[in-house]
This record gives sequence, C-alpha cells and structure tokens, in this order.
Amino acid sequence: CTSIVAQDDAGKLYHARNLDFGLFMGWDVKNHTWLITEYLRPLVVNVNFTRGGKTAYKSVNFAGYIGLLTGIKPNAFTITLNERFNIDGGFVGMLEWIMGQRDGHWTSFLTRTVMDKASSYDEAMSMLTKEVILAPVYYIVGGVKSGEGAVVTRDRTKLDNVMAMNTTAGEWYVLETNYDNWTNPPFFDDRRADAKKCMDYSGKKGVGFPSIFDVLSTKPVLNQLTTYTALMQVNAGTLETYIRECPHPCYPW
Amino acid sequence: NAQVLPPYTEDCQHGMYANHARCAGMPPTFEVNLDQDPSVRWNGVVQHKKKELVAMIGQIKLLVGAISPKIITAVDQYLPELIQKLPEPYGAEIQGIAKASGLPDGEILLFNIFYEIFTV
Repeated sequence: CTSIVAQDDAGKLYHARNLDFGLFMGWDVKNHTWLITEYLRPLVVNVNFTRGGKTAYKSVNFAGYIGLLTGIKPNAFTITLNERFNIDGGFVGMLEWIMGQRDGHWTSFLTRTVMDKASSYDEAMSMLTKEVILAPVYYIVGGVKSGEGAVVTRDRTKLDNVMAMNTTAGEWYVLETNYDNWTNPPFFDDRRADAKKCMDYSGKKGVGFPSIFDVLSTKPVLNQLTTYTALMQVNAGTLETYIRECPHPCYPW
Repeated sequence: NAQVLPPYTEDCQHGMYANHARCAGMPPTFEVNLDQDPSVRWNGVVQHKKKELVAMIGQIKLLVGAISPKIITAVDQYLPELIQKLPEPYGAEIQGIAKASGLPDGEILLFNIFYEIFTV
C-alpha cells in the first residue's frame, strides 16, 4: 500500500492511497498476476454510510468485508490503513483473541468505530494512538486544517511512533508505504523513494487529484498488487475510486 | 523512460488522471443505512456482488485447502462460534452478509480476518 496526505499552497488537504493486497496468495503463471488480487478487484465498492438520511461517512470496501481500510468523514478527517509486517503480527493477535483475550480491537473495525464516534482530527488521532489492537499497522490520518496529517505507527499494544506533517519546517506531505519511517525500506521494495521523488517533482503548487493520481500511477508505486486508488478531499467530502491495472512490465509488489 | 529489468521503475507519470490511464473502471456506490438492523444493512451490496464474493471465497478456500483441507473444516466448524464474541454491530453484520450470500458464517469471517492475519 501507499498512502499520502498532502496540502496545497492554501493549506487545503488531500488524502490518497493505493491499496495493494494479495502477496504470495497464489500466482497465476499464465497471466503473471496474483490470484487473490484479481479476485478482489471486482469486489471493490464505494460505500456511503448514512444515518438519519444524511451521510455519516464514506468508505471504499471490498464487498463482504465490513472493516474500514479507506474512509472519509466529510469536514472532519480522513483515514487509511496500511499493513505493517511483523513476526509478532496479526496472526498472534488473532490467536490470542480466539483463545479468549478480547481486549483488543480488530484494526479495521477500530477505524470504522473512529469514523462513527470521532468528530475531529484530534479525536480520531487520540483513539487510533491509544486503543489496543490485534495487529501492527500504520494509520494514516488527515484533517481539515493546514498541517493536519500524520502517520501513526502502531504495535499491537502500544504506540510506536507518530510522524506528523511539520509545516513550520516546510513539509507539505506525509507518505507511508509498508515500512517504519525511521528505517530504510528493503532494497527489493522501495516504493517510498519512487513516490517521494514524484511528489517532490510535482511540487506543492501542483497538489491536487491529478498530480497525486500521477504519483500513484507510477511504477512501482502502482504494481501487480494494486487493487484500487482512492482520492479524498475532506472539505468537499469528495471520494473518487479507480480500480487499477498495471500493464506489463510491472513489478509483482 | 522505463527500466526494462525489475523492479521496472519509470519516470514520474503525467496526465494519467484526465484519461483514467491504467484503470479498469470506477466501482459502483452503495448506501449502507446505519439506522437499519445490522443483519440486513449490507444486503444491497451483497445482492449486486454475490457472484464475485462467492468466487473470491472459493479461491481462498482453494488456497487454504491446499495447505490442509482440515483448515476449511475447522473454519466451518469453529469460526461461527466466534462471531458471537465480536462487538456489535460487526457480528450481526457478518451473519447478515453470510445469509444474503448463501455462504457459511465462518467463511465470511475468514474473509474478514485476512487483512489482520497477513501482517505476518
């Protein structure tokens, strides 16, 4: 996955992501594609959650999957969830949950609960940094005010790191793939460098759906695992989703 | 310029948004009414995507079954009990999706835990 929160010269925030999933879950040797990824793409749907006849929040889901991996609460905040690979990962958390230790939240249920309960960026950040969860993940959060963008690095039981957008230091975006921001990504999966290169190339002045879509369309940020690209603008409550395909030659991840 | 050897990096792309390049389309939008009972609120989505959901679960079962067929037996036997332990409204939503799709409760739960367990 690749998630980006960026702001333009006027401080208007954009939040976008590529959702990559299906690694090592069946390789189609004939078509050179990941099997599960190919089955997931037709399941992509936009969901408009309503209450009292009004939009409460919006998300991009796979039909049949009820958690929230990409969501926007109009005029409040945006959230995306990226996987964080760890040997003490969700498998352990899930086993503990099955064995009866149920104090932790499922990671994508927590994001839905946050969408439901929180009404601001600060409230969302508070819940995402403090609650116990079943799997280590990255929560990428965007708000409505200039500078409200952060990558929350979560362990199952504790907060590991918050990388907030430091606008006083001239930062205008935060970007997360699937590796801790304080370490170098592995040489065989350095999508971070490519995405940052393209963000820096397009520059702060050009920030908007077209420029961010370009970044998320550049290989290997776009790769064989990419199921969809979602673009969100919180003030307008806009959510645009595109089912992706990566023409050959395209890296498997 | 594109690199012809892995990892196939390329120059930063331009103008992709205007013509929706490298896209296979835009997904449909559905309403999920939170005022409705959790067991029926996903019915609209499932009715439209039932065929694709059944195919997806079938593929997961093939992959998991290749490791051991006993895993699928366990999924069908034990996971439904765990749905009762999920916080509301999530348990009822999973049961509602299973009912609307005609798939076993445990297999819908299996699909929903995939993202949690594959962080390993």
